[in-house]
Amino acid sequence: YFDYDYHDEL
Amino acid sequence: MNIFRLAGDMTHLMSILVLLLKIYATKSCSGISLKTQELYAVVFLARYLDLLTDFFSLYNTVMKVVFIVSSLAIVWCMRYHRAVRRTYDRELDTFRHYFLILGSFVLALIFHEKFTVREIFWAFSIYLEAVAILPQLVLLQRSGNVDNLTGQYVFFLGAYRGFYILNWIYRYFTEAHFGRWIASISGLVQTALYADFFYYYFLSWKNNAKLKLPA
Repeated sequence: YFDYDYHDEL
Repeated sequence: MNIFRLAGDMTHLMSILVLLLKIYATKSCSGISLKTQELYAVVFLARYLDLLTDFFSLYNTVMKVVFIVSSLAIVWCMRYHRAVRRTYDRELDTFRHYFLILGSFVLALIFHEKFTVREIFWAFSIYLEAVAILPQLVLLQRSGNVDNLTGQYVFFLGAYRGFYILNWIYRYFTEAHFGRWIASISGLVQTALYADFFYYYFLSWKNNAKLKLPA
């Protein structure tokens, strides 16, 4: 699971 | 992924398909701001630097490629396609969008999640996207009546970030870690910029009249 600093949104 | 974000991404995709349909079907880009299209190409290129380095999901990667390729294709078409370029409202599309690029980059140097190249370019793309529609809105005001496809394009483009706001509200209440303030605040500003367009778009729909933005 990526913590919040990975931008999983487009 | 949640339903709000999926709705947002599909609405965004819809706006791009409507714009491609308008340009392809009418072989015309009248009423479309080349500057807004160029700003969106910069937004996607700056935001998806991780396209080749990080793989989050097939959906994520496919959508990034679609957004980058379509925005570059539209810019290319409006600049170089023989039939289309003649219909470009060059004398009306005069917004000095370089200031938007400069301003967004300076802002990203000040406000970002981490002082790294990728995060600064990501924040830059978020700020730039918030103001990228300005040249298009100015062009709509100047070009008098707006054709249906152009109106629908701007409507979907404005609506998609509205769905993202619902997505951020949802994630705020369902996830422990919500450090998405840059995108949330910028998304609010972005959607607010469409407020008057949405108002006149609603009026034109209610009165079944041609969409017309007051000069």
